[in-house]
Order: sequence, then structure tokens, then C-alpha cells
Amino acid sequence: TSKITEYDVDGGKEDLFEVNQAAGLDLFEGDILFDEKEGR
Amino acid sequence: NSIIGDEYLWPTTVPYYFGDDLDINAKGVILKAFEQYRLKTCIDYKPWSGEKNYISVFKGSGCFSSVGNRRVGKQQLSIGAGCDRIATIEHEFLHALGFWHEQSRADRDDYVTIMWDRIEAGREHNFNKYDDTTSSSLNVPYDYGSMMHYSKNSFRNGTEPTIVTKIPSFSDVIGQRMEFSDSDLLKLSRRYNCTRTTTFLDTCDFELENICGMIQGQGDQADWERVSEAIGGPDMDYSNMGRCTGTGYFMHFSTINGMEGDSALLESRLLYPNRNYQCLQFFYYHSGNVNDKLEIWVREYNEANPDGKLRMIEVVNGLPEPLWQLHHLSLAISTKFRVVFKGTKGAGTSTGGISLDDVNLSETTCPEHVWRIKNFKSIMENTPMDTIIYSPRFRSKYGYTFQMGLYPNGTSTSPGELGAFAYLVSGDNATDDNLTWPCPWMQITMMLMDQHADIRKRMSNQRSITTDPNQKLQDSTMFTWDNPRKVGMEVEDADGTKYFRGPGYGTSVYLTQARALTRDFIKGGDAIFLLTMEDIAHLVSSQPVPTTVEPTTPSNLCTSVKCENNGVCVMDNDKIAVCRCAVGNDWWYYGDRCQYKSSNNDAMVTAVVSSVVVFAVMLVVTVVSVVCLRKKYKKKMNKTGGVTTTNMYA
Repeated sequence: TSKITEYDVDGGKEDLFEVNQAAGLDLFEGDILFDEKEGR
Repeated sequence: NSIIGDEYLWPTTVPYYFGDDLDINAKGVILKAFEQYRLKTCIDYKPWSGEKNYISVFKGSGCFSSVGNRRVGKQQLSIGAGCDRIATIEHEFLHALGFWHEQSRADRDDYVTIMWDRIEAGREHNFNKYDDTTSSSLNVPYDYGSMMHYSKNSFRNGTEPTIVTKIPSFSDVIGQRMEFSDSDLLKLSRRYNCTRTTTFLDTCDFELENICGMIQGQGDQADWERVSEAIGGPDMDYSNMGRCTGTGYFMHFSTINGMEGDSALLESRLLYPNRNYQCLQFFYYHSGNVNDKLEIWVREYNEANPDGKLRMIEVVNGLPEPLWQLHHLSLAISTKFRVVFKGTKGAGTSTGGISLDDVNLSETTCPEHVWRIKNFKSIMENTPMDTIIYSPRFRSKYGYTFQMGLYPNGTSTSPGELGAFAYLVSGDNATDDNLTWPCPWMQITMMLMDQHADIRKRMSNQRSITTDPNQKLQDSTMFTWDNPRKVGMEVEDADGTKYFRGPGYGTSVYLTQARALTRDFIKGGDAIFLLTMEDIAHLVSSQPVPTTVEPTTPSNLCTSVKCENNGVCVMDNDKIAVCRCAVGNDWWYYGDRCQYKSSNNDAMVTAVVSSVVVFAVMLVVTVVSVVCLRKKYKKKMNKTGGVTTTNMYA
């Protein structure tokens, strides 16, 4: 009876940008890998 | 909007490699995302078999990708924790295929206002835009519904939105992460010159008089009719549900008249399978006698049967009901074929008949179970918050029994959202005892169906969870996915049936209630959840590494080339790093490193000076030549005693 009945896999995070922010990422436009050496 | 430059394109079949670190659920969802690409676009994916450039999917910290094919050999794309949602994966792969975010396109300021003072400090760079020399919107109008658009609250520093749409009604549309929008698909199709999709075969809503090339079969006693309403029902079609006057057709086989045993055949156009498995999905309405029958047949063509041979697939066992019912049928056809809908009048009197609408045929797997929730809007509005409703129990083909739980009016932690959870539940004792426990690697998918008539235009919302046999209950030694009789709680159905329900796994932010009210998530008042359990244990093992690998471009020669003055280094023919120099309206840089600048003025001066110099040089040469020749001939004449003639007559 004390068993946990539900696990929320998202922890309430709705969007990939929230996932990235929670992961401490500060990528270009939130989720783009940007290589300055390549010039773009 | 897409990055300009063909060097950023992938081949239409993209090689991929799954890193061992990827979650098993993520691998399964990525394969589902690939299926959406195959159904709706010409982009296909195949396991890496040694191609020079490929996408390496790994579990990084977060969800990210590069934009376009960088031609670096192993190009990384991260599907980290929390990224195993189909729309997130499709989004990242759209980046990899060469697309930026929608609100960064050159003309975005015509459609949205960026509220710079509401953006978190230091995150302003996320709202850059590209001019139309760098990006192309591929002649597609600004798409608020793109899955590549930020949501209104992205990177905000407070509670106010950072993006305000100029048309206010789009403010909650932006930021959808459900599925490709029509414009996403159009842009992808234009960018990659698509002519056909990989797994789609046919769709028909019977709106056009040609009924999608379907034909009335031969050797039958009656015909299917294209109508907008039928005696005995239905009063309207399923595609439009009476929303547009003068439209809304479906096919109807009336059983009011005629003899018992009379039948009518409706045959699809000829279809050519590639994959040897198909899913036929359609809506039907049964308003006839309980003995009337709808059968699905196929007419297969081969050398021995050039005129086709009929084969019965299934009798649709739906009882007469005053509603359009959804039906799925798995086929396994490998030769040219037609799908045949056969209606047969049964014994007894009838006041209606059988109707068909929204037929879709694709080379995909069918969902296993349907949970239809009637009056869904009312349920969303009237169910108290934090209250869950459960689907019936469904038994999968593997023997495990499962069900879905839905919070129609959100939870206190996520108000305004639908929450969706999956549970293993007990089935009958004898079956459960023979199953493997803890349940190994079964992926349960919960899809809220967008009931648009055309399968390619649906933006259904789906989430998947996978049973990990090693996972332990929090603060316990018991396994999460063990037999529900062991780790679950006994519950009782409304009808008094008792069974055990194991722990639930899912999300409290499945879909916002506002979005659930859009598109065709609710049609005729009803919502339809499609539920499937699939064994994905084969994804536990590593993807084989190819034995022969095409030589990659030495990681990237561009790293050793420095282009000056905003020049861009690109790989020419994958072999040489060259600088593409910046150009303006009347100036340009040139040189192997773009180190020199020139302009139209410079060119004009150069041209004038060059012309003058050339003229002067030619003049000198001409004068010298004339003088020399004169001298030479004078000498020659003197030696031979010749007479120099002059004009003797005027």
C-alpha cells in the first residue's frame, strides 16, 4: 500500500529546450551544435 | 528555414549508427520517428554500413544536433535523458537534414515580435535570424505550426512570453512538438526534391467524384454509392463531420432492398507494395441488419493470375452501432494488388446498410488496441484535477496485459495538461504464470490520434515507455516491471472485476488541454487513443560496426584552413578545403584565404588603365613596324636598281 504508483519520466518538463536548460546546456539556439572553426 | 548550400544535403537514405549508451526506449522511439519520415517524406534511414558520412546518435547531456550534413564522417546527434519523445527526435533530425528554427528565418519580424527585454540574460543569441543569403524558407509561408518553432515562453526571464505572434490566435500554436506540420513536410520535400514517400500507398476520403480511382467490382449484384447521407444513417461523413456544406461524402452499401446474399464489391486502384507488410485503416458505419457483413478481400496479381485472384482477409465483426467505428487490418502482400471491400446483405430486414470513409493504406504496422473516449471535451472539463481514468485492460500478442491511465484535467503539478501513464496489469493467472518476469523490454506506446482523413497529414501525439527488467522500485529491492500480482495493488473495475495494477510510467505533460482541442484530436465528440505493446529486446544489443568503412575526409580539413574576412571554408568534392569568400552588391573578397578585397570601382579603374596601356603598346608596335618596313624596302629597292614610283597622275 505504500508503493509508488506512478513515475513521471518528464519531471514536468514540456519541451526539449527545458530539458537542455535543466541539463545546463547553453547551445546555439538551445539545441544546435555550432562549430566556430567551420565558420558557421 | 533551411541552410543554403547543396554541400549540406544528405543522400535521401541517411546512414545512422546507434551508440551503445542510448536508452533502449530512445532507440525504439527513434525507429518510430524514422517511420514517420518514411510515411510522410522521401527521407529514409538505414543502419550505417560504411558510408563516409553518417549520423551517430548517442546519449549526450540533452537533445542536440548540427545543422545539415557537415561532412565530418561521424556526425553526432544527441538524444539524452528526457529527449526520447518522437517529436523531439524528429526535430533534431530536421536540424541534421539542414533546417534551422522557424523563427530564425529572414522574414520572421513580419510575423512575430521578439520581446528582447523578457529574454533571460545572456540568451539573446538564441533569437538570431539569418538573412536570405544564408537561409531559405523555400518559398513556404511563415509556419506558426512548425515543429521547428520555439514556443512563446522559450528562454524567458519571467512569466511574460518572449515571442508574441502578430496574429494573436497563433500565440499558443507556436512551439508544437507533436508531429511534422504540412509546411515542415513541404519544405523537406522541396529541399530534397522528393517525388514520393517511402511507405505510403493510398488514402481516400471520397470527397472527389473519382473516388480515388476505386472501381465497382465485377460479378456482384449491387454497387457501393457515393453519398453525403444515407437512409438509416449515417447523416454525415467522417472526414468533415458536417463542417462544410456541400462536401462530406462517403461510400454506402444499402441493404434495405435486394435479396439475402446480394453483395457489392468496391476495389481500390492497383497498388504496388515494397515492404510486404501493410496496414489498412478505415472508418465504417453499420446501420443495417446484424446479419449484414463487411468483408475485406485482396485481389492479388501474379504470373499465374494476370487478372488477379481474390483472397479473403477478414470479416469485420462490428455490430450495428450509431457511430463511425475505426478498424485496422494488417496485410502481408508482396505482389501487385487491390484492396476489396465486400458488403453482403444478410438475412432479415434492414433499415440501413454499411458505409465506408477515410481509408488509409500504408506499409507500416497497425496499432494493436483502440481506446475510444466519448464526449472527451466534457470529460476534460468536468473531471476533477488529479483524477485519473483508466482504459480497459488490453492483452498484447506477447501475453502481457496492460492499460493506460489518463488525467483528463491535469494534475496539481501540471495543470492544464493531459497526463498519460502506462501500467502492466494482471491478466488471467494461467497466462501470467507462463510469462517472463520482470517483463523484459516491452515498449508501450500511447497515441492520441489526430483523426484527419489523410494519414500523411496527421499530427498525432504519442509517447512511449519501455519496461526495463532490471529497474528497481524507488527505495526498494523489488523490480518495477515484475508481475503486477507481486508489485502491484489490487484494484476493482466499475463492473466489480478485481485485478492487480503495477506501477505506472508516463508523463504528466502528455499534451496540453488547449492542443487537445485543436486539429482533429476530438471528432464527433470522441477522442481515440491507439495503444501498442512491442517487443524491442533486439535493440539491447549493439548495432554492428561495418567491416569496411569508406575513407572519411580527414576529420575535417577545414579545421586547418583559416578563411579571412568572413569567408567560409567548405569541402570541395569532399577532398579539398576551399574558402568561399564573402560578397556584397559591389564588392567581393578573393584569394585562397579571401585575403584580398575588390570592388566594382577597382574593376573599372583596372579596365580603363588596362585599355589605355594596351592601346599605347599597340600604337608603339604599329609605328615601329611601319618605320622598319619602310627602311627595309627602301634598302632592297636601292640594291636591285629599282625605281621608286610616285603618283604620276592625279
